[in-house]
Amino acid sequence: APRVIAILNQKGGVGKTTTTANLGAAAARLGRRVLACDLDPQANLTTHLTGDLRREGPSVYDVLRGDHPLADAVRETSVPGLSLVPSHLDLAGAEMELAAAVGREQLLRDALAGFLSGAEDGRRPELVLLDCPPSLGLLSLNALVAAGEVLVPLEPTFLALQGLAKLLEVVDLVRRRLNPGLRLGGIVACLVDARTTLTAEALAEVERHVPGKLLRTRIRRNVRLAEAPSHGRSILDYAPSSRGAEDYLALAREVLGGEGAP
Amino acid sequence: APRVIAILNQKGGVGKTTTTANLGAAAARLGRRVLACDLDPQANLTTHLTGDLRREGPSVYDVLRGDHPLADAVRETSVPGLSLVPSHLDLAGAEMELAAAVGREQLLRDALAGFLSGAEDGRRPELVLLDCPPSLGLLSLNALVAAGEVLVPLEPTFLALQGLAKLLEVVDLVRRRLNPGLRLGGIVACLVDARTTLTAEALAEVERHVPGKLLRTRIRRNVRLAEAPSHGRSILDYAPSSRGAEDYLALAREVLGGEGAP
Ligand SMILES: Nc1ncnc2c1ncn2[C@@H]1O[C@H](COP(=O)(O)OP(=O)(O)OP(=O)(O)O)[C@@H](O)[C@H]1O
Ligand SMILES: Nc1ncnc2c1ncn2[C@@H]1O[C@H](COP(=O)(O)OP(=O)(O)OP(=O)(O)O)[C@@H](O)[C@H]1O
Ligand SMILES: [Mg+2]
Ligand SMILES: [Mg+2]
Repeated sequence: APRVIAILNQKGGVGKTTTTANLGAAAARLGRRVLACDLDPQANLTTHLTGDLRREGPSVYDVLRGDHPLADAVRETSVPGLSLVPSHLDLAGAEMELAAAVGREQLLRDALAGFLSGAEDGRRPELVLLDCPPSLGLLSLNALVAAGEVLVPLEPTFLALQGLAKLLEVVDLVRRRLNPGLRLGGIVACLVDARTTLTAEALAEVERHVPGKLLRTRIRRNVRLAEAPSHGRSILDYAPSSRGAEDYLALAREVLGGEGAP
Repeated sequence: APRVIAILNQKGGVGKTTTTANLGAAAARLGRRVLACDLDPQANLTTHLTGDLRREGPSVYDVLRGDHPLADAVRETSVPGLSLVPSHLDLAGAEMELAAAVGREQLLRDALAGFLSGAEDGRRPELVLLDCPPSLGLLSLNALVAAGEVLVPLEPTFLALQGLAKLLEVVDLVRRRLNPGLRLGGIVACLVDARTTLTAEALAEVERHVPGKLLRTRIRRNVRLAEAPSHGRSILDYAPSSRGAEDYLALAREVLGGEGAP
């Protein structure tokens, strides 16, 4: 069974989408078959990987409503080995629409299970990344129920640290009630500006609260990462010798670490 | 009647809370009586202005549920002339809880109207700022219905621009259906790093899409702004000679512009 990782932090703008796109691309570069899923109504991941928001065809919205199987929504991206379940602006209404559905938190898990069991051996993804919106609502809960682990991108600033305890509480609640296999995979420091004392203080604070969970790889602030989405490409294709490409390849090696080469 | 401004952008991490706290503090420094309201379950504004999340007493959650009038929730902050309606982590459940309430979008407007009509002339706020969560759900809709104008903080990057059209669509929808007086007050560029071409391109793109709505004042990236919240103080008290303090005082003068001195 593939590894399914939810990329989640309810704090906004901490690098969730940038991490999903570039960790996915780096894992594909290392030979994994990767499926990324955009659960954010802003559809930033979809824009980042395809450069095109006017696309036709079913999206994750149609899948969650049960109108289409997940296989209908999967499409290729600009990155070989990385495919995508796109989002759509209509997803913004999904939280209210699905609030009363039976088993509303497991809609994504069931859709993913159907897709994985139906895929041929040579085409089944080995890694699934779920990009979440900046909230702990129904879309993020669906990701936590479908996932085996959670990766938390975190900007090392004071305000960004405030929500960490609440996030870990919700992960714990989902593990106890809906998904016993769910574990905290790690916390990855993003947008790191190593020159400021604020960064060092914030990272020390994380280590104190959740010892051993901060990943070794730090994603440094690098303007190339903010430019890449406007070209519809990952950092590996847009600026292969940049710090951003270096950091996300290192992150992929660390996250895939124990798995060895394919 | 006071000016009521919703500070909203569904894109995460673009400077909504930083703008609410520091624009509020700068307007108070210029002599206005200001009330800030924290509508985000993350309660970042509450932390920023009081430094204390363990507080007792009613919050905006109790007000929206109808358990307390707004006056019960209002409390002082570290800034003279700036008071606050605090948030609470329980607010995260409000969107689901209130989804079926009659008139669910106008709960805040009615609570605010009750507070303003009951306040004595010398204590009634002249400016109300509503800090919104990174979404266009029920809490943000309540802000749009209660407000006379919307101020949109925007980070000048490609991904941050993606949601602007959707945001303006929702503002327009609220104006047509729920709040005919609502207008777009302006777009304020935050986290501005003037050295990169990405910034200039993104700002030119905003000017093309919404001519004349970009405010003159730009809030430059300044680490002091990210440090101030950990001291529970505004930038004006924490680092009075910083670029951050300079920029938010300039923003307050521009936003209050036509009103003249009190
Ligand atoms: N390491 C980095 N260096 C420079 N810019 C970055 C970096 N990581 C992300 N960015 C930029 O910062 C902004 C926020 O990142 P991103 O959109 O990935 O965060 P997010 O957590 O997905 O936001 P949201 O909460 O809105 O979903 C984007 O404009 C992005 O391009
Ligand atoms: N001009 C600035 N210079 C440097 N840091 C800033 C600036 N403005 C905001 N920040 C920092 O950037 C991060 C995001 O800002 P803030 O929390 O105000 O955004 P937000 O839009 O309210 O986020 P959310 O979507 O999570 O509510 C915070 O850590 C904040 O301290
Ligand atoms: Mg995102
Ligand atoms: Mg905020």
